Amino acid sequence: MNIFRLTGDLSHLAAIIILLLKIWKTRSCAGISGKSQILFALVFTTRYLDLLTSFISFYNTIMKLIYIGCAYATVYLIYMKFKATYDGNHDSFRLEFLVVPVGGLACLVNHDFSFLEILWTFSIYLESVAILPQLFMISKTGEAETITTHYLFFLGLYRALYLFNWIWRFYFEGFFDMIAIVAGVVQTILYCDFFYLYVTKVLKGKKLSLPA
Amino acid sequence: GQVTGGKDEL
Repeated sequence: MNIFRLTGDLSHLAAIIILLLKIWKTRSCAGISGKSQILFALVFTTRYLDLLTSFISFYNTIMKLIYIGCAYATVYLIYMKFKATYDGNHDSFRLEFLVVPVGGLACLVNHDFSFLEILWTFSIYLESVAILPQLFMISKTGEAETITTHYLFFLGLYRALYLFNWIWRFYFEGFFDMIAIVAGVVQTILYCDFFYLYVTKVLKGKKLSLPA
Repeated sequence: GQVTGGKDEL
């Protein structure tokens, strides 16, 4: 464990909690892409099946359970409890355009053609594009609630911190995982446009609105 | 090469 991975995990946890609290407190999931949340639930489910097969540490186990629990709770709040506030018309990204190619790539490019490894690879590739429906929805509505931008900031920051974690681990431990690194770079690049808007607008107290 | 020993990262 190193400072970049720890702050990365805490940033990820903060994002997940911010989103859950936003929906729960405002009793509304307006502006939130339910499809991205479905993808995140799928990412955690396929990545953390090793909870059933191996124990790494209490931290590892507890964080995985929190991530999975919050992901499904968020999907439940969006599609069941606060379904009336779900903006389905603007959440129109076709999930099959992401899941099918990612599934195919996971079968072609992986470290080991075993069940858990293929699922882990699938979850790594899927996570790198899972935010696309959310970013697509914001581009369609042309704006985002400020709390939603904070959620996206911490979510994008977490994988950027993981990139530094991988530099650290390569230098000090000789560890590197090319699949996770390439996917992590792609994932972080997808946030660059948002990061620019977040820093130039939201941090200056303005509302995040895309050029009409 | 990739260090084996499971996925210790979240």
